[in-house]
Amino acid sequence: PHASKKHDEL
Amino acid sequence: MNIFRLFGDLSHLAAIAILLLKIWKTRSCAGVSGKTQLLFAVCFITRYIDLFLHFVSLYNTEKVMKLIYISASVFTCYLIFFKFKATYDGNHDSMRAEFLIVPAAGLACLINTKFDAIEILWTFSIYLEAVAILPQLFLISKTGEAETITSHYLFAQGSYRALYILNWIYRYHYESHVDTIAIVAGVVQTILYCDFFYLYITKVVKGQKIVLPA
Repeated sequence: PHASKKHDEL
Repeated sequence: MNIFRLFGDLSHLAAIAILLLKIWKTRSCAGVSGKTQLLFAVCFITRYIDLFLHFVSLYNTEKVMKLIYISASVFTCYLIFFKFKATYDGNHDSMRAEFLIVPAAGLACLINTKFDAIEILWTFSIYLEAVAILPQLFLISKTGEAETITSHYLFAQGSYRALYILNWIYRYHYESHVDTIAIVAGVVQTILYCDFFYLYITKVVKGQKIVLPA
């Protein structure tokens, strides 16, 4: 799994 | 988007709406911690700071949701500290918010994915949200009881992050997406509700009121 670059959650 | 995240966000919206309705209808914020609501407002503003930095065309629901969260939480603080200030239970809302803000800010500077302003603010917001409910739980333990409507608010508020944990499991499994900081903070946040969840499920669901010590 890759750590998400952009936070796409509220 | 998956079902867990959808219901998580809906549960969060429901919590905000329940609290607003309670204060507006009863014209009182008795039993509500103003500090917790202030901390939530700080969380939303620091997390969605990008809305202020560059103009956003409100074309997608995510931007609209962020604006709803910010405006609703600020409006709730306005109701508590201004409009219905006379009903604010300041004596029992006595947990020192600084003891939550300072460690969250310090930890955000130490443990983050990238040391830049926006990322630090986002990390601070995540850490702060994990503990933001403490003044509210503290107030209930001091007053020894919680109004039924306030219990529903807390249940919705606690369920939102619990559902997000399911969302993170789903995304790990199907999208191999991991956001460790949000996951760890979200687990801590949900654990803080366990005691309340137990009381809610054993009492409120049966129509009884939550009275402490249980």
